[in-house]
Amino acid sequence: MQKVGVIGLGRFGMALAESLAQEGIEVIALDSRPEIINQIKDKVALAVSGDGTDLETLRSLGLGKVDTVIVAIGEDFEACQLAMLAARDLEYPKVIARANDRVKEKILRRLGADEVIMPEEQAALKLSQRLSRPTLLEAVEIGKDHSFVQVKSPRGIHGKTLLDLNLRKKLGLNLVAIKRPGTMAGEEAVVIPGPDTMVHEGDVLMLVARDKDIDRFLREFE
Amino acid sequence: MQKVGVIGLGRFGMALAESLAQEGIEVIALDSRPEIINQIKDKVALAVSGDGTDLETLRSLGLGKVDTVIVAIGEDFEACQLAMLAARDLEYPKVIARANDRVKEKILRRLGADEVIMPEEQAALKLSQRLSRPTLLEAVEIGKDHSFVQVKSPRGIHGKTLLDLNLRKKLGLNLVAIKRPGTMAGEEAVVIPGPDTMVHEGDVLMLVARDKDIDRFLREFE
Ligand SMILES: Nc1ncnc2c1ncn2[C@@H]1O[C@H](COP(=O)(O)OP(=O)(O)OP(=O)(O)O)[C@@H](O)[C@H]1O
Ligand SMILES: Nc1ncnc2c1ncn2[C@@H]1O[C@H](COP(=O)(O)OP(=O)(O)OP(=O)(O)O)[C@@H](O)[C@H]1O
Repeated sequence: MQKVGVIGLGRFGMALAESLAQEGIEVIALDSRPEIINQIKDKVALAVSGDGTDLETLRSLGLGKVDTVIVAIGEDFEACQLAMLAARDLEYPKVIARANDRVKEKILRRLGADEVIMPEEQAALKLSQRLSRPTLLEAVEIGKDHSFVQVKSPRGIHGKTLLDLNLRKKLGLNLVAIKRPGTMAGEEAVVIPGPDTMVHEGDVLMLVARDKDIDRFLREFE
Repeated sequence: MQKVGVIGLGRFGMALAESLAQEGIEVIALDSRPEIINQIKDKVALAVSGDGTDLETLRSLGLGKVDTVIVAIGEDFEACQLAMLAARDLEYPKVIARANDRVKEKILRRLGADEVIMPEEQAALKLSQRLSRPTLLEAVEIGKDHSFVQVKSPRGIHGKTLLDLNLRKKLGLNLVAIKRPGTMAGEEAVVIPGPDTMVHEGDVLMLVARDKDIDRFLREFE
């Protein structure tokens, strides 16, 4: 059974502690505000109010014997750094920290954070990608220059089969699945395409390809 | 040229305004704190300090003629709702709002938000998915019961070809790409697999499949 410590239960820390517990992970949660601890104590293995920057407090909670410690203190950056250093002094845990901006991210990595998360920046980047390319519904990086994307099928290819389109040879695109609206409202089907599969209006194409080939496809057919 | 309005420049609003401008979108940014406006005025088309809940202020900035308005006020929920209603009263824009928790999300949807974003919840969910299934590096929903996932290739299938493994027939898994570490540090290659492709140690498999087939695969081979 995995054990994870969460220090600081703001919006991010609280949501994290709850969803980890729902995944069946043993969570030890710590926050300096007792009223916050009351909100979560029935949902996690152990919830205690105390100071996350104090090494003795962390050790007495058994945070030295967990697999991962997450420091989720944002506003008070000094407390975040001190909690980070205290977590680092505990023998094994992998330490993940939350940062408010790129400058703080850099400092936390230098202090030894294995990973730094910036929830607002990640959400902002994803939204700006979607707004700037309206036909691009989702993009996931899968390598330095490859992505998995979901795009609305452009009008120019409706009614054509994959054999006609020859997407891989002509455009370097691997069509891995098609999401197609069903006949009834709210219904949808995920189709694994073959050479004779035809592209219809309303289809969402799932592509694996180089970023430059995806950008060219979005520009040419939009 | 797309035009987007951003009301409220906290961590999320500021990062969003900046990355939209970088994508070449015309951004109109509004915040009640003049010192925040000074930070961004050289990076976006128009940045003004004023009250986002006041319909006349929004109309005078031309926010009635943009494609999308994002209300990114979190702490002061009353101001968030008022800005949301004012944005809604402007003729065309699509309105996207930021919420701090699920209760506020529900209220904002009832008030007419086309979309509601909760950066901390999204980041918390993604992290808890990764921590609870260490071999699962990334998971993207592509339908009600399908996902695109990146998983570390389990030891049990190293040295076998796709023909031997017959992943689709036996386990319902479509292997769409393999990310393979290169010979030099930091190098990697994305391989589109064929029947004779062999799975090696260190490979990351990219699968499109039903969620229940992915979960079974992770359980059986972990
Ligand atoms: N020294 C400390 N020890 C333990 N908990 C602390 C300490 N300092 C602050 N906290 C707690 O950390 C939590 C997170 O604080 P903060 O207000 O910084 O959130 P935030 O970064 O704005 O996060 P979010 O955006 O996730 O809400 C608060 O609940 C606060 O009580
Ligand atoms: N009525 C208003 N009109 C315009 N701007 C406002 C108004 N009320 C608050 N703001 C601004 O909205 C911004 C976001 O505020 P807030 O502190 O709520 O951020 P937050 O939700 O905690 O966001 P984040 O987590 O993205 O930092 C602040 O810069 C604040 O000045």
